[in-house]
Amino acid sequence: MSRIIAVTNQKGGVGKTTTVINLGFALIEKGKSVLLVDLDPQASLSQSFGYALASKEQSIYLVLIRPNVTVERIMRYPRPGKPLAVVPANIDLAAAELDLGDKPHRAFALKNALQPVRHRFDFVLIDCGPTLGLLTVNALVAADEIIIPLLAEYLALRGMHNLFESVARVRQRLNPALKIAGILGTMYDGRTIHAREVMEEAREVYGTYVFPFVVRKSVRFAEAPAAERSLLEYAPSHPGAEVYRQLAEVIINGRQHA
Amino acid sequence: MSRIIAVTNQKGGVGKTTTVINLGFALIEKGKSVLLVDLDPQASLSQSFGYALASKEQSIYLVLIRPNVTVERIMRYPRPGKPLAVVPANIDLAAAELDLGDKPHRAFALKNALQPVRHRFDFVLIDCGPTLGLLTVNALVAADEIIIPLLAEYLALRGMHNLFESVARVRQRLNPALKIAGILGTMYDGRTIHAREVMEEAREVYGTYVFPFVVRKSVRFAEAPAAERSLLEYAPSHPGAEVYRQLAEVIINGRQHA
Ligand SMILES: Nc1ncnc2c1ncn2[C@@H]1O[C@H](COP(=O)(O)OP(=O)(O)OP(=O)(O)O)[C@@H](O)[C@H]1O
Ligand SMILES: Nc1ncnc2c1ncn2[C@@H]1O[C@H](COP(=O)(O)OP(=O)(O)OP(=O)(O)O)[C@@H](O)[C@H]1O
Ligand SMILES: [Mg+2]
Ligand SMILES: [Mg+2]
Repeated sequence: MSRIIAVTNQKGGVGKTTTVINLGFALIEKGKSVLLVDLDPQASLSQSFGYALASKEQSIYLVLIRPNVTVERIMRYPRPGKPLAVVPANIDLAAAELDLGDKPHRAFALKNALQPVRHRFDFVLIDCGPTLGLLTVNALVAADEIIIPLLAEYLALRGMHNLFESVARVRQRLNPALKIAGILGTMYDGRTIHAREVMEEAREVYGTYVFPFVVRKSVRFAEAPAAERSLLEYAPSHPGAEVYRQLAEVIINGRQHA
Repeated sequence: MSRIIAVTNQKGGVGKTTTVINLGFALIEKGKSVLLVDLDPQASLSQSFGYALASKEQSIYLVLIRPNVTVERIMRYPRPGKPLAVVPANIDLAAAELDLGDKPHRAFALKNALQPVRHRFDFVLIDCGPTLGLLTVNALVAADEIIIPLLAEYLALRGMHNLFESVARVRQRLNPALKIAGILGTMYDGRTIHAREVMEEAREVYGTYVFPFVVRKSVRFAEAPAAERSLLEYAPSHPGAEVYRQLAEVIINGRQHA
C-alpha cells in the first residue's frame, strides 16, 4: 500500500530537498522501495543526483502537460541494485503553472500521473519548490500526507501560518484525506539561543505536530550534493544521517495527525 | 538622480531580504535617502519591520493592479527622522502574477508605479521572492541594476546559470539598460572548505562580477528581524554590518558591469 508524502514549505532554503533525499535513502536502508519526484523548476533534487536536464528534455513538466509522456518513461534509477527511482525536473517546469493554468483538472495532473506507478513503491516523496502556487497544490492533492521542514530561524517560522492556511484550503476543496505527518526542525544551530527559541515557539504553537528530533546544522549536508550523494552515503554515521533514520522509522510506523 | 536596484536570486533563502535591509540601512548611514520595496508575497521584508498586513490591506499588490492605489499612499516610514520608506507586501501578492497575467504592459507595472516617487530617493531597493516569474521580471524591468546574493553552497551556485539567462532575456526584450552591479557571497561559513570552494568557483566563472568581500554566517542576522531591527542597528560593530557598509560604499561609487 503505497504512501505519497509531499515535503513542502513555501519558504526558500529550509531543507525540503535535503529532507526528500535523506528520508528517501533512510527508507531504502529500512528495506522500502522509494520514488522521488522533483517538482521544482530549479531542480535541486535532480541536480543532487547529477541530472542536469536541458530545456525540452523529458521531465516531469512534459508528464504534467502531455498525456502520452508517462512517469514510467522518464523515471531514472540512480543507484543500481537499490529500489530507488527519481522523476527529474528542469526549468521548463516554470511554465507549468501557466500551461496547466486553465485546464479543468489542473490540480490533479500530478495525482493522475502518479496513479499508474505508485503501487510499485512503498513510498513516493515529492520535493516542492518555494511556492504555494499550482505546482505545490498539485503535490498537496496527490499526497496522502505532508512533512513540513521548519528552518529554525525567525523569518522561516513566520511563514508557517500561510502554509497551514493553504493546507486547510486544499483539504476543504480538493483532498479531504490529506494529513500532516509532522513538522521537522532543520538547520538547527545548537550553539545559539535563537534556534532554541524558534523551536520552543514552534512547539508552543504546533504542539505534537513537531517531531521530537531536529536536524542540526552541518556543512556535510551542503557537501553531499556536490558529491552527488545523500548524506547517508556521504557520511553514514553523521548525527544528521541518524536523525533522518529516526524520521524514516517514525514515518514507517505511521505517525500521523489530522 | 535616483538609482533603482533589484536584489534578486530565484534560489530560496540566500540572503535577498537580509541584503535589501542591511544595504538600505548602510546607505542611510552614508546620508542617502532610501525606499525599500517588498515584492515577495511571503513578505519577509515587511515582517522584518513589524508590518504584518492582512489580506485585502493596501500593499504593493493593489498598487500593481489598481491605478488609483499609489506607492505614495501605502509607503511607511519605520524610523522617524531617517529618510527611509518601505512599501510593504502581503499574501495577496501571490495572485499578482495571475491578475497581471494578460494585461498588455504587465512587465512594466512596477516601473510605472515607482515613476512618480523615485525622484524623492537616492536609492530604491527591490526585494524579490525566490522565483523567476512575472513579479521578478517586473523588478528587472524597473531596475537600473541588480545585486545577486550568492549563498556559498553547491546547490545555490547551480542556480546562477538560470538567473543570468533570465537577465539576458529581460535585457534583450524589455530593459536593455539593465546592469549587474555584482554578486555578493552570503552566509559564508569561513570554517569550511566547502564555502571556500564555492566562492572560488563563482570567481572563476563570474570573475569581477563577484564583489571582493563576502558576508559571513552569523546567527545575529537571524536574530535581528526577530527584534525588528536591521543588523546595523542590532549589532552595529558586527563584522557583517561592516561588510554591508563596504557594499554601500562600492554601490555609491557606481561600480557596475554590463
Ligand atoms: N542540516 C543542514 N545543515 C547545513 N546545511 C544544510 C542542512 N540541510 C540542508 N542544508 C543546505 O542548505 C541549503 C538549502 O537546503 P535545501 O536545498 O534542502 O532547501 P530547500 O527548502 O529545498 O530550498 P528551496 O526552497 O530553494 O527548494 C542547501 O545548500 C543544503 O545543502
Ligand atoms: N550572513 C548570515 N548568516 C546567518 N544567517 C543569515 C545570514 N544572512 C541571512 N541569514 C538568515 O538566513 C535566512 C534567509 O535569509 P533571507 O530571508 O535574507 O533570504 P532570502 O533569499 O530573502 O529568502 P527567500 O528566498 O525566502 O526570500 C533568514 O533567517 C536570515 O535571517
Ligand atoms: Mg529544494
Ligand atoms: Mg526574502
